[in-house]
Parts: sequence; C-alpha cells; structure tokens
Amino acid sequence: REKFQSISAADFFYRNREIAGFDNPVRATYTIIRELVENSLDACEQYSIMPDVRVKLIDDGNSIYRIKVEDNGIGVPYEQVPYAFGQILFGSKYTLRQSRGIFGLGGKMAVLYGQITSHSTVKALSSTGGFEKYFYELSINVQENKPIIRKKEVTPNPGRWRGTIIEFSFEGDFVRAKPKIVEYFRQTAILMPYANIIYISPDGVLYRFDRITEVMPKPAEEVKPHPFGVDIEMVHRMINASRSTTLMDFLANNFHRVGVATAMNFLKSIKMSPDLNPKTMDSKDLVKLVSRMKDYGEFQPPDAQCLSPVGTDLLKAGIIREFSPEYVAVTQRRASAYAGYPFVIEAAIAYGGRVPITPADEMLVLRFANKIPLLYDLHSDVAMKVIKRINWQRYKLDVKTMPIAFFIHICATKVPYKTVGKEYIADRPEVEYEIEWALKTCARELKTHMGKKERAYIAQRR
Amino acid sequence: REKFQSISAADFFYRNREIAGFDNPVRATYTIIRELVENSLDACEQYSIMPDVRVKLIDDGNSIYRIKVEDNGIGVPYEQVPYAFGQILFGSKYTLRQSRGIFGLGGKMAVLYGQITSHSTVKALSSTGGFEKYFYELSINVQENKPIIRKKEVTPNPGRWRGTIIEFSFEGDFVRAKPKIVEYFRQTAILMPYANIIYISPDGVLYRFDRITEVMPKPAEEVKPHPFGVDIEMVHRMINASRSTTLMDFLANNFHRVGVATAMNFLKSIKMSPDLNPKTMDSKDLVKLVSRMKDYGEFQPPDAQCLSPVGTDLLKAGIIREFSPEYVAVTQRRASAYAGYPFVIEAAIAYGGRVPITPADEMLVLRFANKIPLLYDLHSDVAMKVIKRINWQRYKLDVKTMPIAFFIHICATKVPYKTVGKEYIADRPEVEYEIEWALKTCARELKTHMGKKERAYIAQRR
Ligand SMILES: Nc1ncnc2c1ncn2[C@@H]1O[C@H](COP(=O)(O)OP(=O)(O)OP(=O)(O)O)[C@@H](O)[C@H]1O
Ligand SMILES: Nc1ncnc2c1ncn2[C@@H]1O[C@H](COP(=O)(O)OP(=O)(O)OP(=O)(O)O)[C@@H](O)[C@H]1O
Ligand SMILES: [Mg+2]
Ligand SMILES: [Mg+2]
Repeated sequence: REKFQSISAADFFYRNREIAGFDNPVRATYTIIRELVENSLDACEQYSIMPDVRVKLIDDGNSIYRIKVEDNGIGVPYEQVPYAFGQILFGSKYTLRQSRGIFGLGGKMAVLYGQITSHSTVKALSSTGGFEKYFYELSINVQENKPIIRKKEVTPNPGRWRGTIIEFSFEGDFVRAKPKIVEYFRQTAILMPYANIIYISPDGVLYRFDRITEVMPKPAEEVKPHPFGVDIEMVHRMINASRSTTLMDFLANNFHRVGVATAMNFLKSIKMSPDLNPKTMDSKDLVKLVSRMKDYGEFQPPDAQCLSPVGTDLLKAGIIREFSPEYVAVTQRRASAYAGYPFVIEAAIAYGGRVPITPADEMLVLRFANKIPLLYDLHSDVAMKVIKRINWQRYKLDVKTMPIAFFIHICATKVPYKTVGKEYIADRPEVEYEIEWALKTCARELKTHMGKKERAYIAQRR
Repeated sequence: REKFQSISAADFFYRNREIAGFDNPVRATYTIIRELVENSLDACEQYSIMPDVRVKLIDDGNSIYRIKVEDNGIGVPYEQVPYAFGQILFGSKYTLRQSRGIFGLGGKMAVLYGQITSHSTVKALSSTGGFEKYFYELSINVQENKPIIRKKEVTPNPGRWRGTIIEFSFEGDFVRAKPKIVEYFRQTAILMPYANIIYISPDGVLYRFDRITEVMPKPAEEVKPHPFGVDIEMVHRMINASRSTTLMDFLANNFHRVGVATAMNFLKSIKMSPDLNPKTMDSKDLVKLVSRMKDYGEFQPPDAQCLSPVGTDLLKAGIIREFSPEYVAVTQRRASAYAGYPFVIEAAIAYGGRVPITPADEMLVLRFANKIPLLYDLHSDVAMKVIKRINWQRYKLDVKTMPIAFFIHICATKVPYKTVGKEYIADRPEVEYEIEWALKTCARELKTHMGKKERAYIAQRR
C-alpha cells in the first residue's frame, strides 16, 4: 500500500532546493555568492571587526565554477566547522538579535548545490585567532544530514590569523548571473562604507569597494523574548529550561524589559498567583497566561539594543559614494515592533548626480533587510506596495521624469521574509506604516531642498 | 563567543511557520483546511476510492476553532499514525507520482499550529478496513521532532470501516478567512465531479457538493527517475541501493524507459564500459556519467503513467456544474517534461452563463496544481504571465467586457512551487509553452463557437 518514509532536513532542502533560491544554475550562482558573503559580513560585524572580504569566482570550463570567499571575521571554532558547513539547520544565529543569517541553512545549501552538481567537496580553513588554524575538507551526507570529514589538518598559526576561507566548485551560469552579482556587491557596499570588499569575476574584472570610514555601527546584542512575541510552545520550553519555582520569578527573569514590578502587576491584573509553580501549571493556566501576555498593555515595548541599523551618517556616505547625488534625504525611524519583534526602518531618497532617470513605468528602488540587498520580486515586496500608494506629487516629486532613487532598509530580529531564499518581505501593517512615514519624511526634506534650489535659481536669473 | 546550535526540522518550521502558509490566524485557518482536505483526497484518489469527505469547523469562542475532517480514504496504518501526524518530514508521498502532498509537512504544520496557539492535541481515528480501528491522541515534541502519544486505543471494527477522522483546535479567524475557504471548496469540486464534499462552517452553513458521476481518472503510478531528471546525489544513492555489479545492468534497471538496448547505446556513445562496476566508479566517471545522461538525445521522453489528469470530460462536467456556461472549451495537452519531470497541462475557457463579467483590470483565472486550487499570488504565477501576453483580440475575445473564466491545471510529479505554502508556480519555459498552447487551443475553439452563434443570430434576424 502506501510506502512511508521519513527524510532528513538536508534531504528535504535537497529535493526542494528551488524553495531556497537554487532553481537553476543562474539563480544558484547568485545565491551561492550571496550566502557566503553574508556569512563573512556577519562574522565581522557581530564583533566590531572592520570587514575585509574577498570573493573570487573562477571559470573552470564546462559550466563549472570555483568560488573562494575569504574574510577576517571571528572564524569558526575547531569542533564546529564540520557542522557549520556540513549540517543543515545548524548555526549560531538562532538568537534574538539582528544578523543576516537566521535559518542555519544558507552556507550549507551552497555547499550542497556544489556537491550535487559537480561532486565537489568544500574546503574550509579557519581560525579564531589562536595558536592554531585548521583546515577541513568536507561533504554532506544528505540522507542523514551530517558532515563527512574527508580531510582534517591542524597547523600552527604564528601570525594569529583570524578569519575563514571557504572554497568549492559548482555548476553555474556566470554570464546570465553577472548583472545581478555586480548589483549585489554595489548595493552591499552602499550600506557598508566601512568595509573593504573585493570581487574578482571569472572574466578577470576586479571590483573593489574600499572603506571610506572607520566608523562602524554598534553591534546588535542578544535579548530575551518579549511577552508580545511568545506562543505556548515557546513559554513551555522556557518553563522547562528555567529554574524558577514561582511564576513571579519566571516572568521577572525571562522576558525582555519585564522585571519584578511589571511581573507583579501583570499577574495581579490577570488574577494568577505569583507563587504558582510554573512547572506544575495545567494546560488551561498556560493558555491563559500566554494569551493574556499578548494583550497586556502595560508591558514596555521592545527596545532596539538587539538591532544594529546602519545609521544616517553611514547610509548617507554610502549613497554618496555610489551615486554622487545632488541631494540625498536620509532618515531613521524610532524602533517599532510587530508581534513582539522589534524593528527599525531606515530610508533615503536620492536625487540627481549619477542617479539615472528610469523608464516610464519603472522605479529605482533599493531594498535591504538586515543589510542584505534584495534584488528579486520587487513587485511582491511590501516596500513597493507602500511606494505605489504615496502621492509623490504632493512633494513635487515626479518619479516618472526625475532622476530619483528610493532606499528602504528594515532591521529586525526576525525579518518577515516570505521565502527561504530571502527574496522579499511579507506585508505587516506595522512595517508598512513605518516605511510610509520614513519615505514621507525623506520626501518632505527633498521637497524643501528642491524649493530652495528653485528660489535660488529664480533669484539668480534676476 | 558565538553560541552554536542545531535545530530539528520541526523547530525550523515552527520558527518560520509563515514560510509554510501560517502567517497569521486568517491565513492559518485557510491553510489548515486546505492541508487536511488535500490529505483526505489523496487517500481516496490514489486507490480509486470515490471520495466522501466531510469537513466541520466549529467556533469554540475566544478565536479558538475546532476542525474535524472525515474521509473514506485508504486510512493510515496503525504504527504510522503517530509519525504521519506527529513527525515533520514524514509521509508516503516522497515518490515519483502525482499527488497533492509532496513535502511530508502539511498535516503536521496544521497540527503544530493548533498546538502552539491553543495547546491542543490532535485526535486521529483511522482504519485501513481491517478487523480493528485505532484512536490516537498526539502532540508534537517540537525540539526533537517526534510524536508524543498521549492516548492510544484499539477497538474492534465490525463494519470494516476504512478511512480517517482527524480533529484538533487552533486559534483562527473564520470571518476573514471565510471567502477564501468557500472559494477553495468550490474550486476543488470543479475538478472532482465524482466526489461528495461536505463543509459545515462555524456559522452553521452547510456547503454540499454531491457527485454527479461515478467516473474517476485512473490513479497515478509510481515511476523510476528519468535520466534527464537526475543529479549526482541521486545517482550516487541509486548506486548504493542497487545490487547491480555492472553499469549496464544498473542503467537498464533503474531509469524510466531505459532498458538494455538504450543503456548499451548510451554507454557506447559516451565511451564508458558497460562492465564497469558502478560501486567502484571514481568521482570523475560519476560526474561524466551524470552530465552526459542529461544531454543524451536518444532517451525516450518521460511518459504520463505517473500522472493523473482530470480529463476533458470530467473537467467540462465540473465547470458546467459550477458556472452553467453558455460554452466551455476544454483541452488536455500531451505529456511534456521539464528537467526530466513529466507534466500535463489541462486548460479551459468558459463563456457566459453564470460566469461573471469581472471589473476592468481584473480577470477570472482559476489555477490548479495536482488538483489543488491556488488562491493566492495570482500575479506572481506563471499562468498569469502567459495570459497577459496572449493577444486575445486575435480570438475575438474581449476579456475586459465579456464574461470569461480561464482554467489552468498543471499535473506533475514535481510541481515547481515557489513556496512551501504551495501558493504559486515558478516560471519554467516548458510549462509556459504548454500553458500558452493550451489556452490558445481553447481560445480558437471558443472563437469558432462565437462565430457560429453570431452567424446564427444574423440569419435569424433576417
Ligand atoms: N565566514 C564565516 N565566518 C564565521 N562563521 C561562519 C562563516 N560562515 C558560516 N559561519 C558559521 O556557520 C553557521 C552556519 O552558516 P549558514 O549560512 O549555513 O547559516 P546561517 O548563516 O546561520 O543562517 P542562514 O541560513 O540564514 O544563512 C553560521 O551561523 C556561522 O556560525
Ligand atoms: N486523511 C488521511 N488519510 C490517509 N493518510 C493520511 C491522511 N492524512 C495524512 N495521511 C498520511 O500522512 C502523511 C503525512 O501527511 P502530510 O500532510 O504531513 O504530508 P504529505 O501530505 O505527505 O505532504 P504535504 O506536506 O505536501 O502535504 C501522508 O503522506 C499520508 O501518508
Ligand atoms: Mg548564512
Ligand atoms: Mg499533506
């Protein structure tokens, strides 16, 4: 009759790799570069290391390409390397703090794609800056979702080098992927004027983005879950992991911005005893606790210490380097939240200079999420939805005929991606609201500038 | 430093449930119904059982709903019930044959959502028609991705009942989900005029679709992989699982429509020895074998025995029942393939009768994939892309002012879904081509009918 089977997470993403952005060799070429670069940038920024990232893509013929990415990041600890690159759903970004990585999947999908299209192993060299550096050659055992260590070498690290070098081959299509790859690097550099990024393409072109500042944003710090962001499973796990013997103690020590006083008041308001042992709570009490947590209006909203926006100065500097605009209006909204997850919107509108005038029904919209440039599915994205409904005439901005570029960046502990391939952002009313106000703020500033410029011009002509 | 962690597949889909269609209570209400109904319909059709499916959604207050789905399908075997409903990435549809289910995820995500929003367990009663029926009450251990059996009961089954009843509670939003739910049932019934479907909504309305025929399409049969659809991982696994000691034998016994003669000719053409032991092949040979398999022009294309289209008669009957159109043109294309996966496109265009005239810039387009109605993301779907570029004027069809409905159904062993939530279909040139020709065939037929009608009208007026 029916043949039942369970499959590993690696097998699932192998069979359904188009869902993770590996639809075909063109898209795979782009996604592989993206995933590896994002890992390198996270490894630097999280530790306030000014990033030096070097990407080399070599054409080995027969549609086989070799990718090599080198960074000066924090490195991967010795025992973790095989899992970091060889086990799907493994990583260090399952925490409540902003980072590019979130799924524990991207780097491994890239390695897996190389393995299934060219039988390539992955070579990883890393050190956390200690006395030794270590080299691994790995494959992924897909059916069991575990790494296969082909080779392992520990060597002295006299220079105390710290960083990671990863290399493997895969079947790609560079020619068709090229425009998107170059665009990806350009846009990455806009948000990172403090990073040195080098990309050497198979056709021998060297793209270099040199740092123009040594100022970096403060890294994101991990926070505890916020009461508005919980569900029964989460609270259940927190109770099991906690040593608290009273509900009061449990609440005061496990939630973002909830201390003794807040916990007391909350429990009073829902008529639950502070001395109740959370581990012996019955199902009815657990359901009541969780659902009332979500509606309690007196909890402090989430704050932004778990986020790491670019900041208006750095964003401006990056835009100026790329577009030399006549004017750029930049803004950063205060932290907001959706479903208990804090987020911050940064936006900019640039005018003139090297900003191109786009064809009639197109617009130049650069979207970013946790500093990742989003280059696909613009029209499904929440940002476009907002842009389309703003009445730009009110700000004297004719998006059809003027050289205008829009920039929208969402920083969040949990970016509401619609897909595993991180292609675009789902609609959330709170996010839409913030994007709209950020863009209107920039539009107003630009209108003021255009007004001054016009009056100056008129004055000059007299 | 960095805290490394591995998470289970259940934990991954719990944390990222919006990626599976569980964004919010409205969408979850719809997705839960969809996933359970699709499981029931698969369980019937695969065994040529005329489906009797009954769905009841009860409002228990406080946004908590109880769902109960009952079918007369093949049932779930006793030992498999806990895993079928309690372990993510487990199922019987990991085979190369058309079915609604493909991921081994849907039913469990529904159960998981009920668990995390209402702490509900799932109650499942099933029998494969034997002497016993069995009842389980289960939860999912999310961190370890395994079922927790709360209760288990085996009782006699004197009536030899065969089928499955599944029930659990969840936090939903019926009012907002209602239009989509009703539409889902209507569209499901269009492709299944041989099914009895009953849906009882929380506001007490009974929706009934009674069977109008006892003819059913022949079920899909499992096939072996086609040479064009393989990659190195797949061939590697097949070699390990096979007992063949020669490459010739391996190829002749493991691939769809490849027998001894074809295998011989292929190996000759790529200059590989038929006597080579596949288990001792080196990496270079494996890569060569797989890449040459994909380009060998003499392999028979995949055939359609692994597919189970509706068929033009049944499709017409279903459309007539729903819309009583003045005319409906229906067509089924011959089997085609993309990347070695066979697929068949069925399409129809209905005119007049109860087909509404849609507002100026909208069109009535009903899309289906393996008989699943797709109700979201119309504008990202490949079907819409094709419809927009057809010049309907050539067929004298003014889609703006005429009451016209388009129907597109793709049957495939691997539907190229873009998302885990099965919302829309990715672009594939072969699929686009087939959809375009299917629609044009229907358009031509409709044009002929309109022409005859017009001449008859003119003749009558004289
Ligand atoms: N270049 C690197 N430097 C330091 N650590 C790295 C590097 N690349 C990967 N890692 C480590 O390996 C882990 C797994 O990376 P992977 O890309 O598979 O998942 P992720 O980045 O956590 O999430 P996502 O799937 O969203 O990218 C990371 O969490 C990180 O700890
Ligand atoms: N009503 C049912 N009758 C018979 N078998 C069922 C029923 N519901 C579920 N099953 C079994 O449980 C398995 C798991 O179902 P689940 O919905 O989780 O995954 P799937 O249907 O295989 O794939 P998908 O995630 O695409 O829906 C199915 O493959 C099927 O074997
Ligand atoms: Mg990553
Ligand atoms: Mg299913």
